[in-house]
Amino acid sequence: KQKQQVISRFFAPK
Amino acid sequence: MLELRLVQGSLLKKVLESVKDLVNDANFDCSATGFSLQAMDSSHVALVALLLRSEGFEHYRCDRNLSMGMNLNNMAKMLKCAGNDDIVTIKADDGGDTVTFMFESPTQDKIADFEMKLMDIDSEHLGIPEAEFQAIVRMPSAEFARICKDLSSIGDTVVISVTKEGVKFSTRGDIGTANIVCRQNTTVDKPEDATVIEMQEPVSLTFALRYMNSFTKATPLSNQVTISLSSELPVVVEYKVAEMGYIRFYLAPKLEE
Repeated sequence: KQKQQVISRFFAPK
Repeated sequence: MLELRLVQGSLLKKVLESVKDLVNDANFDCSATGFSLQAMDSSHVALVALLLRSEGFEHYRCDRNLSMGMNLNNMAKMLKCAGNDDIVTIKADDGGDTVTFMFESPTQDKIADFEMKLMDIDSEHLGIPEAEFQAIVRMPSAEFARICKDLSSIGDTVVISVTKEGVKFSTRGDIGTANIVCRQNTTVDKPEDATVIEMQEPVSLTFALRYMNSFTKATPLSNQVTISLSSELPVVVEYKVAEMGYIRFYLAPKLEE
């Protein structure tokens, strides 16, 4: 089973 | 006041074709640096970053920083009305609620202007730190597009693995499995046919093919694509936009549970 990660997990708001 | 004149108007047409299915609405930011966009897809799994540097425009006037919210599908509809050889000029007034796209034929015998309504879009910019990548693969963009298309007929995800042997694209689905290995190849007649693999460390990551296939809509922009990989980071799929900038797609990896 694979879980799709989201971008906000890696990049924070400026 | 903003006035940007792009002699190679087809570049803007191609840029819109490559992002309109991934992102619905986005703010185009205009500053002294250039014309740029950063936006996520609706499920926040992918992010697109576009930069067209001001030096790449024949004329670039941007009196103050301006952010213009546009529906990318509507913008693409308007740009589709420009001929491939047309010069495209983007015009907007400070504080206005419309943007005008002007198309001039190369011989100046046909001039069209299309005015589009702008929209208010709440969007936050994400900070994308400079990263050291474990592996960077540069390969013909058409080859990468072909691989993504072929694999998506077998499975939903692609495992991209870079080792000393080369870069391997793998998938599995109900009907079976597929593995495509591309080796470094620099002994080519044309530099755009080369495959170059810079590996610091072996890396293997899993991605949704649906997004990868969407990114390959940028293939007409550039003969080469650069895929930058690091474990625990989104992959970066980059297409250069002529000499003036780039379009980068970031895709969050899938995690084994």
